[in-house]
Amino acid sequence: CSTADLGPISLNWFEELSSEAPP
Amino acid sequence: HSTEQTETADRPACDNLNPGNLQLVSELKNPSSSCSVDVSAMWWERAGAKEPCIVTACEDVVSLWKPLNSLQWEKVHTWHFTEVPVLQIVPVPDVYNLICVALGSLEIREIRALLCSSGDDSEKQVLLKSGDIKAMLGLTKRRLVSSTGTFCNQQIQIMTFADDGSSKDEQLLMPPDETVLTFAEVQGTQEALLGTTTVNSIVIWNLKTGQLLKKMHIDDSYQASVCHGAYSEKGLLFVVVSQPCAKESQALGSPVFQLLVINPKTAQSVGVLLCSLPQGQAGRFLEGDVKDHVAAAVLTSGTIAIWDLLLGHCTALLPPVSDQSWSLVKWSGTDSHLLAGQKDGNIFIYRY
Repeated sequence: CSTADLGPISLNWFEELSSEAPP
Repeated sequence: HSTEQTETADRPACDNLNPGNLQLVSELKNPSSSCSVDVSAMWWERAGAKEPCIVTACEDVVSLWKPLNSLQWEKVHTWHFTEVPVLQIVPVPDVYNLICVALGSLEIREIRALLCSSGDDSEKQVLLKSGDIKAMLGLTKRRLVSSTGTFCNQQIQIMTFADDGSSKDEQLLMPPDETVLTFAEVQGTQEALLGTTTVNSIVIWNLKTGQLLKKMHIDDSYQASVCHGAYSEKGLLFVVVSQPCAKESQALGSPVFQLLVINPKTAQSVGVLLCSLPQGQAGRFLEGDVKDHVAAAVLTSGTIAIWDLLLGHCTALLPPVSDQSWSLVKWSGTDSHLLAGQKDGNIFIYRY
């Protein structure tokens, strides 16, 4: 099953979402 | 993607399954003299040595059993409940000499810690939380997450345990605007917590900061799914959900578990593996447990079925023993054993 449909993948998703989310 | 588009795990015929995957190790004969509601395995320290013990629960009694030898168990502690019945045991990893239980009638009303006094070794109970408790889960680092109330007045709280069973630290997580149904700690990403909601969303929190990081709506074919485990790898989240309401079809058989892949950055998701019953087996998901890459479920037929999520197919079927349907299945938290409970209260321990 291809993951191409899931969009760009980030290995640092947790840190990136934490810096973007409201405190 | 709908369930129908998901890749189906191989569906071998029942005859091809190796019964040797499950070996009976020992048995607790009707330990509480009444119907069991839950079973769990945990470490308990006695005289300076940690032992792998079994905890059994029926509505009014929770018992701790220590191993006498490889075959026999001895009841060493019993806690009694006269007012509110026990609903389930809540295993908390990294905690020794302390059992958490949920109490209530249909809805969870209390969470209690069960422990023994250090002085006279007598059993005692500590009330940890009361109210309209919707979901809870024991987490690593001696923590317990619970949600109370519904979407507009929902409170999501992390408790950290002290040695005496009391809560030594409390922290709130930002609630989503939907009622949380289940929690799952994310293996592979420290401090990430995942939740499913009653309206088909998956939410992610940062346990350290309490931030709500993302809310992702998933396909309506996963309606009110219960999340049993979550793993993070190579930037993707792999989530195991059970399918109690999934429809049986000729092509897919009877789906019991499903593995979803989610990109947490884009909130896009896809089903990648559907764990269906082997051909010739009937039944739907009743209750189940997932540990690492193995998923076990009690089916409405009274049989227990096990899937290896890496191999992608059912690896063992355990039909009712002595004409007694199975009602409980749990993976041991102390070894690779499977704890299987019958309706009449007997508990069987299998090596997988």
